[in-house]
Parts: sequence; structure tokens; C-alpha cells
Amino acid sequence: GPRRIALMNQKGGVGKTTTTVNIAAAIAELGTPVLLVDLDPQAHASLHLGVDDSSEATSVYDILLDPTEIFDAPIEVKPNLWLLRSETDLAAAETELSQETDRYARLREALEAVEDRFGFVLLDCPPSLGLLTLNGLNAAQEVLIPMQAQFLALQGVGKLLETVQLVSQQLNPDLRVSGIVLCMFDGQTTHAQEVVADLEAYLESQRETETPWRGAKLYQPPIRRNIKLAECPSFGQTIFEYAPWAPGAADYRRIAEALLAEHGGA
Amino acid sequence: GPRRIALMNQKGGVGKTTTTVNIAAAIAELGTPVLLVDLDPQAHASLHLGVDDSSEATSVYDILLDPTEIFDAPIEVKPNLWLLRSETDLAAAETELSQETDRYARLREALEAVEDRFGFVLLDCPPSLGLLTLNGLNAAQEVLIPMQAQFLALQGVGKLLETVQLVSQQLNPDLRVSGIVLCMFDGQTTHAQEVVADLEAYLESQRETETPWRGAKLYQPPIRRNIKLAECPSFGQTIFEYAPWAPGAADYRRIAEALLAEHGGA
Ligand SMILES: Nc1ncnc2c1ncn2[C@@H]1O[C@H](COP(=O)(O)OP(=O)(O)OP(=O)(O)O)[C@@H](O)[C@H]1O
Ligand SMILES: Nc1ncnc2c1ncn2[C@@H]1O[C@H](COP(=O)(O)OP(=O)(O)OP(=O)(O)O)[C@@H](O)[C@H]1O
Ligand SMILES: [Mg+2]
Ligand SMILES: [Mg+2]
Repeated sequence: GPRRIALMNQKGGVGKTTTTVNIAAAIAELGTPVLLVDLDPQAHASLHLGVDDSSEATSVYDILLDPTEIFDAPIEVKPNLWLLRSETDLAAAETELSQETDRYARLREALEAVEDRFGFVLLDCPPSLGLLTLNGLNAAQEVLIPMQAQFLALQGVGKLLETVQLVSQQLNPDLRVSGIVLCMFDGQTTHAQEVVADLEAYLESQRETETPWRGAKLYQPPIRRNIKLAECPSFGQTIFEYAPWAPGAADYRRIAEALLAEHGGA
Repeated sequence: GPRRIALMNQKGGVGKTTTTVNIAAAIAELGTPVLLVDLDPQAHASLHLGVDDSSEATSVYDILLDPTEIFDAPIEVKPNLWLLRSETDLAAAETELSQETDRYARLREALEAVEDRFGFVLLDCPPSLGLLTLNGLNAAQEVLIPMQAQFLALQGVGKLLETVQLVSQQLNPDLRVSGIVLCMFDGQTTHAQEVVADLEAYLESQRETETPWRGAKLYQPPIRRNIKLAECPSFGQTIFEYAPWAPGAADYRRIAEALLAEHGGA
């Protein structure tokens, strides 16, 4: 089956969507079919790829209510790049499913029925640790954590890993944290370098543990801040269509290559 | 009574906390007592001011469960700068209060009992439109929207204003949107300039309406990206303590002066 990777971080605006879209696009460009699952009611990944609420395609919301609707849900938005879109109504899912005993397993159930069409499934999670992110973590085998090399960003990592631990203990024992992708990186500052050093020391200290993040690494290179990455969503384009020679394109291409070079995941 | 201003934006990582802390600090430095209410379970404003979960002080969580606990809750963290701290347990409030008929009014009720001690009350909202933000909007008379001059940021503004409209219709008819504070601004790029032009055109188009944002403006100056603003939280300091000559300090001081120059709010 495909590698199934949840991109999560409960902190907002750290680069989850930008990272999911552009890693997916880079892998698709290299010829491997990729499914991007947009799990955020804000639907920014869908918007980024030119798909909004007016789309007729079955959405993640429909899938959570009825997993059997999955079969014609993915839409091919770019060559080899398929999207299971989100929509604003997805915000209602948490309340609507709150009494269902299988509410954390519905996405996994749906994806199992179609995943063999793809080499990668990338799940863009919302900035929270609620039902949608938990469905994403339960449907994945790996976790990538996009984050910024800043003090306040470090504060949230403990809670994030606690959630991964809970999911691996109670729902999904195969779940592993593959690593961290540093976004909007400003390597010039000592602040960023100190945060990187803190992260590397922490990951090193966890190597001999039994935790899901014992194999986690800092992916190289960090993604530099590059305005082109913020501009291309307004044209419904990935960075590779909009500015293929920009630093943002080079950085995400190298992260995608680092992922592809791994054998079967962390 | 004081000016009560909610700083809100459901999009994460846009600069709400940085803006609330540093505007509060600037006003406090000028001699006006300010109360900063940290409404985010992430408690980044509290952390920024050196107060974490180990603090014994009454928190916003305690206040939502029992508004009469407000009287000794605010702590003076810097001269004239008072904090009603958050804590991680605040994440439970939404569930715990979900059946209470007055659950959107508890913060307002508590603050009314102490607000005359202050010239300003600034409320730092979490990145969501749930119970905590709704308490913040109901307890305020004004809304400031920190946001980034980027395409994906524009997408969320409609939903944000819809929420303000709902609160003003159903809970708090005095609520007005005073305006927008642009954060992490990179004025060099045409992208940012286009977003600013879009925002100005939109605000202009709303002048003759009956909406709560008919008087909203773009505050000047935009806050430039400045690494010092991201560094000072790790020392429990405001920008004025950490780097008083930095561009970030100058920009937030000017925003505070713009606010102080207004008479009794929007
Ligand atoms: N390397 C970068 N350089 C410049 N801008 C970037 C970069 N990465 C992301 N951005 C911009 O920063 C903003 C936040 O990024 P993004 O939407 O990917 O974060 P997110 O974690 O998915 O946010 P949310 O928590 O709201 O889902 C967007 O406007 C995006 O275009
Ligand atoms: N002008 C700026 N220049 C550089 N860094 C900034 C600036 N403003 C904010 N930051 C940094 O960006 C990150 C996000 O800012 P902040 O925490 O204020 O956003 P927020 O909207 O409160 O986030 P959340 O939605 O999580 O509450 C923080 O690490 C902060 O230090
Ligand atoms: Mg996102
Ligand atoms: Mg904040």
C-alpha cells in the first residue's frame, strides 16, 4: 500500500498546508500518484489547488458521514495529484459525529478502499487536536510536523507528541513520527539556530525510548521564507507551476526527494 | 469605563498574541493601567509575560466556572500591566460549559466587576470561533483583527466578520470592529501591496452599511517582520524591555499611540 503521512501541528499558520500541497506536487511531478486529503474546514489546501465550496465533488465531510462514498471522491487536480477536498461544512463534523462509536475510524475505513491507486497519501490537518486531526492520525502510518524555528512553536510540541502517543496506544499502534519540517526558516538569526539545536538535542534524547518518535529526524533542508510560496495559492497553483526556479520550489523538491529516498517510511 | 478590545482572528499564527502583549505593554508604559485577558488554552500571552501553568493565580478557566473569583485574579506582571492568565485546563471549558444557558456571558459578567481599575482591557483570543472567542467578543466593545497581508489570510475574513455580526445581533449590540492590524508585514512585495489594496477597497465599500465594521480602518503603520518580536517571549519580556530600539518596538508603539489618540473608541 501507499505511505500514508499526516501533516499535523495544532498551532496555526506554521506551514502545514503549504508543506502538504508542495510536497504532494513534487512527488506527483516525479510520476508517483499522490492523494492529498484536506482535513481542514478552512479548506486552504483545496483553495490552493483551485477547488472551493462550489465544487460538486464529494468532500471529506461527505466521507466522514458515509465512508462508502469514497470511490469517486478523489479528483485529479494536476497530473498524478489527486485531491479529496474539504468544505466549510466540515466544521459541523465534530458535533455531528460526537456520539458515534467509530467516529475516529471513518476516514481510515474510507481510504483503505481506494489507497492502492496511490503511492502516497498526504493528510493536511487543521490547527487543532480534535476529531478531524484524530481521524487523520488514525488513517496514517507516519506523522510529519511542520513547524517554525521559534520559541512559542517549541511550547506546543509536547502536547502534540502526547496526542500522537495517545493515538498510537488506543487506536493505531503502527503510527510513527517520521520527523519535523522547518517552515518559514530564517537561518540568519541566532534565535532560529538555538531552536534547531534544542530540537536536535531533544530528538537525540528520545532515540533509545519506546515512543512513536524514537526514529524522528529534522528533515533537510529547512524551508526558507519565500514570498512566492504565499503568492501561488491566489492563482490556484503549486510553487512548481508558479515559480519553479524560486528558493521555495528548490526547498520543497529536496524534502520530497528526501522522503522518496527512504524505504517504506521511518 | 475602559475601552474593551478583543483581538481576534480564527486563523492561527497571524500575530494576535504578539499584538495584544505589545500594544498592552506600550499603553502601560505610557501610564495607563491595562488588563490583558489571555483567552487561549495555549496560554501564549501568559507565557510571553513569564506566567505558566505553575502559577497560583486565578485563571480565566476558574473565572468562567465561577465569575465571582475575579476580584484577586488579575496579577500585575509589569508596571501598569495586569494579566488575567490562561492555563492548559481552559481547553476543557467549551465542553464543561456547553449546557449552561449563560455560557457566553460569564467573562463579561466577571470583567464588569473589576474593569473600572483599568483604562484598557485587551482580550487575546484563540484561533477559533468557539466558546472562548465568543466570550471575548461578548465582553468587548471593539474588535481589532491582526492579520497578514497574504491571499490565504483574506479568505478567512468573511467568516470572521460573519461571527462578529452574529454576536452583535444576538449578544452584544455595542460591538464594533475598530480595524485591522497588519502583522509580519513585508512591504517590499507586490503581493502584500495588492492585499492591502484589496482590504482598503473592501473597508471603503462598507462605509455606508449598517454593519459593525462600517467604521473599520487599516491601522498604521503595518507591523514589520522583526525577529526581535519572536525572540522576546523566550525571555518573558515585551519588545520594549528586550529591544526598545528595534523596528518591532517602534511599530507597536505607533499603533498604541494611534489607539490612544482616538476618543472613546471607534
Ligand atoms: N516558506 C514560506 N515563505 C513565505 N510564506 C509562507 C511560507 N510557508 C507558508 N507561508 C504562508 O504563511 C501562511 C500560513 O501558512 P499555511 O497556511 O501553510 O499554514 P498552516 O499551518 O496550514 O495554517 P493553518 O493552521 O491555518 O492550517 C500562508 O499565507 C502561507 O502562504
Ligand atoms: N512582526 C513579527 N515579526 C517576527 N515574528 C513575529 C511577528 N509577529 C509575530 N511573530 C512570531 O510569529 C509567531 C506567531 O505569532 P503569534 O503567536 O502572535 O500569533 P497568534 O495569532 O497569536 O497565534 P495563535 O493563533 O497560535 O494564537 C510567534 O512565534 C511570534 O513570535
Ligand atoms: Mg492549513
Ligand atoms: Mg495567540
